[in-house]
Amino acid sequence: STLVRVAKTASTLGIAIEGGANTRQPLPRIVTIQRGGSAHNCGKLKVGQVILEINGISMRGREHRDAARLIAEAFKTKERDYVDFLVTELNVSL
Amino acid sequence: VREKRLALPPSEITML
Repeated sequence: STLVRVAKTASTLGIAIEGGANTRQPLPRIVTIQRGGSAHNCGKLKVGQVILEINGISMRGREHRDAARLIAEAFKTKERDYVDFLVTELNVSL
Repeated sequence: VREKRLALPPSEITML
Protein backbone atom coordinates (compact mmCIF):
# COMPACT_ATOMS: atom_id res chain seq x y z
CA SER A 1 0.00 0.00 0.00
CA THR A 2 0.98 3.63 -0.58
CA LEU A 3 0.28 6.77 1.43
CA VAL A 4 -0.72 9.63 -0.90
CA ARG A 5 -1.09 13.17 0.43
CA VAL A 6 -3.55 15.14 -1.69
CA ALA A 7 -3.26 18.88 -1.19
CA LYS A 8 -6.51 20.86 -1.43
CA THR A 9 -5.42 22.84 -4.49
CA ALA A 10 -8.87 23.03 -6.11
CA SER A 11 -12.43 23.55 -4.89
CA THR A 12 -13.26 19.89 -5.52
CA LEU A 13 -11.44 16.64 -4.74
CA GLY A 14 -12.42 15.34 -8.20
CA ILE A 15 -12.64 11.58 -7.82
CA ALA A 16 -15.51 9.14 -8.26
CA ILE A 17 -15.56 6.06 -6.01
CA GLU A 18 -17.36 2.75 -6.27
CA GLY A 19 -17.74 0.11 -3.58
CA GLY A 20 -18.21 -0.37 0.11
CA ALA A 21 -19.26 -3.06 2.60
CA ASN A 22 -21.86 -5.58 1.40
CA THR A 23 -21.24 -4.93 -2.28
CA ARG A 24 -19.17 -6.73 -4.91
CA GLN A 25 -16.39 -4.21 -4.36
CA PRO A 26 -15.82 -4.46 -0.55
CA LEU A 27 -13.57 -1.40 -0.29
CA PRO A 28 -14.02 1.93 -2.11
CA ARG A 29 -12.19 1.98 -5.43
CA ILE A 30 -11.32 5.04 -7.55
CA VAL A 31 -13.19 4.78 -10.87
CA THR A 32 -12.74 8.31 -12.20
CA ILE A 33 -10.31 11.18 -11.66
CA GLN A 34 -11.69 14.52 -12.85
CA ARG A 35 -9.35 16.91 -14.67
CA GLY A 36 -8.67 20.06 -12.64
CA GLY A 37 -9.63 18.54 -9.29
CA SER A 38 -7.24 18.32 -6.35
CA ALA A 39 -6.64 14.59 -6.97
CA HIS A 40 -5.74 15.24 -10.63
CA ASN A 41 -3.45 18.10 -9.66
CA CYS A 42 -1.71 15.84 -7.12
CA GLY A 43 -0.99 13.31 -9.84
CA LYS A 44 -0.38 10.37 -7.50
CA LEU A 45 -3.87 8.90 -7.26
CA LYS A 46 -4.78 6.50 -10.07
CA VAL A 47 -7.99 5.01 -11.40
CA GLY A 48 -8.33 1.46 -10.07
CA GLN A 49 -6.63 2.08 -6.74
CA VAL A 50 -8.49 0.81 -3.68
CA ILE A 51 -8.79 3.21 -0.72
CA LEU A 52 -7.81 1.52 2.56
CA GLU A 53 -7.70 4.54 4.87
CA ILE A 54 -8.51 8.27 4.86
CA ASN A 55 -6.49 10.36 7.34
CA GLY A 56 -5.74 7.15 9.20
CA ILE A 57 -9.39 6.11 9.41
CA SER A 58 -10.01 2.63 7.99
CA MET A 59 -12.54 2.15 5.21
CA ARG A 60 -12.90 -1.54 6.09
CA GLY A 61 -16.50 -2.57 6.86
CA ARG A 62 -17.95 0.82 5.89
CA GLU A 63 -20.99 1.04 3.62
CA HIS A 64 -20.53 3.07 0.40
CA ARG A 65 -22.34 6.19 1.64
CA ASP A 66 -20.50 6.18 4.96
CA ALA A 67 -17.14 5.93 3.18
CA ALA A 68 -18.13 8.67 0.69
CA ARG A 69 -19.27 10.96 3.52
CA LEU A 70 -16.00 10.40 5.39
CA ILE A 71 -13.92 11.32 2.33
CA ALA A 72 -16.08 14.38 1.62
CA GLU A 73 -15.77 15.59 5.23
CA ALA A 74 -11.99 15.05 5.18
CA PHE A 75 -11.83 17.27 2.10
CA LYS A 76 -14.23 19.92 3.46
CA THR A 77 -12.65 20.32 6.91
CA LYS A 78 -10.59 23.47 7.45
CA GLU A 79 -8.38 21.73 10.04
CA ARG A 80 -5.95 20.52 7.36
CA ASP A 81 -5.11 21.67 3.85
CA TYR A 82 -4.54 18.12 2.65
CA VAL A 83 -6.14 14.65 2.78
CA ASP A 84 -4.06 11.52 3.36
CA PHE A 85 -5.13 8.51 1.27
CA LEU A 86 -3.76 5.04 2.03
CA VAL A 87 -4.30 3.20 -1.24
CA THR A 88 -3.34 -0.11 -2.82
CA GLU A 89 -3.22 -1.31 -6.39
CA LEU A 90 -4.44 -4.77 -5.36
CA ASN A 91 -8.17 -5.48 -5.35
CA VAL A 92 -8.36 -6.21 -1.62
CA SER A 93 -11.19 -8.64 -0.89
CA LEU A 94 -12.30 -9.28 2.69
CA VAL B 1 -15.66 -16.88 -2.35
CA ARG B 2 -16.13 -15.49 -5.89
CA GLU B 3 -19.69 -16.82 -6.13
CA LYS B 4 -20.52 -15.39 -2.72
CA ARG B 5 -19.12 -12.02 -3.80
CA LEU B 6 -20.95 -12.03 -7.11
CA ALA B 7 -24.21 -12.66 -5.24
CA LEU B 8 -23.75 -9.27 -3.58
CA PRO B 9 -25.30 -6.19 -5.20
CA PRO B 10 -23.13 -3.92 -7.34
CA SER B 11 -22.18 -0.67 -5.63
CA GLU B 12 -23.32 2.83 -6.45
CA ILE B 13 -20.81 5.41 -7.65
CA THR B 14 -20.32 8.74 -5.90
CA MET B 15 -18.49 11.77 -7.30
CA LEU B 16 -16.49 13.69 -4.68
